[in-house]
Amino acid sequence: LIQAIDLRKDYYIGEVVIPAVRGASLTIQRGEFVAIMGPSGSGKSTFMHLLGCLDKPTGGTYYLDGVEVSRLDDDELAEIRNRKIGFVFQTYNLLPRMTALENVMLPMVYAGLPKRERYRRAQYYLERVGLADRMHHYPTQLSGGEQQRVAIARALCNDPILILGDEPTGNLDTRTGEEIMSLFQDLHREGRTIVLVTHEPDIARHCERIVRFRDGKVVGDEKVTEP
Amino acid sequence: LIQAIDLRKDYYIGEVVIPAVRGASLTIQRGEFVAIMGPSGSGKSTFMHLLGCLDKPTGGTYYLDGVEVSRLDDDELAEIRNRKIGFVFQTYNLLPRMTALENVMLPMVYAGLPKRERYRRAQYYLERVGLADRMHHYPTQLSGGEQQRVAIARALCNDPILILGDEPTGNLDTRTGEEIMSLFQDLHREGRTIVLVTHEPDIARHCERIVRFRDGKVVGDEKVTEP
Ligand SMILES: Nc1ncnc2c1ncn2[C@@H]1O[C@H](COP(=O)(O)OP(=O)(O)OP(=O)(O)O)[C@@H](O)[C@H]1O
Ligand SMILES: Nc1ncnc2c1ncn2[C@@H]1O[C@H](COP(=O)(O)OP(=O)(O)OP(=O)(O)O)[C@@H](O)[C@H]1O
Ligand SMILES: [Mg+2]
Ligand SMILES: [Mg+2]
Repeated sequence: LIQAIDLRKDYYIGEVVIPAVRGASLTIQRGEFVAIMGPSGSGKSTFMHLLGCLDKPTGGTYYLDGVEVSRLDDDELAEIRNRKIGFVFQTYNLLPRMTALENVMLPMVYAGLPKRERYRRAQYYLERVGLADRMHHYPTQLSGGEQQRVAIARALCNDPILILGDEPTGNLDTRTGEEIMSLFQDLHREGRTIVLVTHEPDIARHCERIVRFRDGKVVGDEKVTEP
Repeated sequence: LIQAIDLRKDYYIGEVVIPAVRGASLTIQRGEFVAIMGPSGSGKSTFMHLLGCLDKPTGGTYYLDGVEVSRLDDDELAEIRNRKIGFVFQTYNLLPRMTALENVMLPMVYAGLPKRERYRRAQYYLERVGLADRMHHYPTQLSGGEQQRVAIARALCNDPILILGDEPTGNLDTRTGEEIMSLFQDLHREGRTIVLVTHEPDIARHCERIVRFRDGKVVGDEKVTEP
């Protein structure tokens, strides 16, 4: 499903180049459940934005579902993002002027689902992440972990084949984090491909494989052995 | 240093009351190192905002350093926040139009420190959190964990007697998180009072005491025994 070959991403600050990703190669089969770990600033989020077609690489090649993404124009990229990919941002990126329910319903508008179906699915996923009684809150009226869970519900409601989560349990207590991981495991059993950035080994052990980043490169790739 | 007696905080959404903190009492002596844990949505951040004089309680009494905070006016509260308290927000709250260095220097402007001293201290704390080579980046040019560390540096630069951190390692890998905890331990040894919200037991074990929240109340308070 994912074939990243020697991906590179440089940021520019004035004349200074910041090479955030420096030649990262990775292949992920359909249905795999992968964790990405690595030090703060090692390029994980930048790499996830490349996988999620949210940003264009400076170099290298990226095939998603057999299509070479760099050859697509912006409209085609937006279509792929909306139809195939669910993205949970490290900073949630909820729209502040919409309620939790409206935030989760929004991606389904682009997918052309009727309102009743959008409402039903949004309610279903908000209940699954434990926020049944917070649906009409605005993001500023939610705790950190509650905002994060709205972002998770929003990423899942279009039934994406690829789910990318950037530290999706970073602000959740152990028990709520476990509930979210069992939700991801259910989706994994349904055949979705899931890639999560995490810094918590207890979260990574739910995955099948751990890819390690350091200084913008993949430095490790191991199977998770059951303890 | 801290004496919270039956603190309550209600939020209102239209006519609906959301009781976020429902009678939380807690005493913390000067120089203690306390962790606050509890489920997502249990009132930890709301309680921390009350302790940090960033919000007024709906009920109850709060003495900070012997002064009853509810009797102070807004100017006196701002003075206490700036002189005595360093607050690391769960969502960082960095100013987007200032660099990392400028963000860390800002609280010292209110404290009336000369520019050379502000610059020196800001540089010192940014180096201590591992961001010597990211000083002139804007928040949008920093990773999640780097933004968090700028927020930590900013909270420490005024030498506060009380340091309040809301999930300060939530987006940091284990090693960077350990570096931040050893920084907090140094500050603890200097006699500062430190209160951290965390959901990670590995972080909480660096503290001396764990206070547990559930549904807006303190439900547990135990000493950390060395493993
Ligand atoms: N401005 C607000 N208006 C209405 N309700 C709010 C507001 N802020 C927080 N809440 C609610 O109050 C409860 C407590 O919020 P708080 O942020 O203190 O929780 P928390 O323990 O810090 O959670 P987390 O671990 O997820 O960060 C939550 O259920 C939240 O929905
Ligand atoms: N827009 C930008 N402009 C310049 N530099 C950037 C920008 N975004 C990120 N960086 C830098 O690129 C590097 C990689 O950032 P990235 O967000 O991918 O790291 P990360 O592994 O996700 O870190 P964390 O675990 O702290 O979230 C960081 O050192 C950061 O300072
Ligand atoms: Mg990141
Ligand atoms: Mg919180």
